[in-house]
Amino acid sequence: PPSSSTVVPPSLPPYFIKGSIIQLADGELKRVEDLKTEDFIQSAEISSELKIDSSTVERIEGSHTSPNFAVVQFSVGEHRAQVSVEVLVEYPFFVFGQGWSSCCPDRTTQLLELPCTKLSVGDVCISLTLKNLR
Amino acid sequence: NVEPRSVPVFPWHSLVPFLAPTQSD
Repeated sequence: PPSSSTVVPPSLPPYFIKGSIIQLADGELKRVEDLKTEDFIQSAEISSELKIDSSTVERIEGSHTSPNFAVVQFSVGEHRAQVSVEVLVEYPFFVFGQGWSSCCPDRTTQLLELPCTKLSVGDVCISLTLKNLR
Repeated sequence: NVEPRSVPVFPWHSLVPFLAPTQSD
């Protein structure tokens, strides 16, 4: 049966603020709002430890703990493992071929000035796993 | 005279959620 886990990230990290400088695996520097799908894919290819996994959004619901949080359920990788993540509604995820998306893009844009679209069921987000588990 | 402040640089992988589901095999 698929496993399930819940991860609660800390409060909104500073690197999502528009203008933040991000270093790719090849050393290139880019602003967070300028990142493209290829940047993540190429960085993961260079990385010896990390690989990109696709995480499909299966469900989005409000959190029981706070109206500021949402629970996003993903189906991760080829094994379609079920992973639930509790995040702030403005927490951005990177959607393949689309860019930054969050449960509440208006708040993301308001708080971070990061251009953002609405995260929806069926969206395929970029996530990471370890290349070699053993 | 204002000293230039160093701009923080964040690694690319910090922006991506690390989702490591338990492997069944």
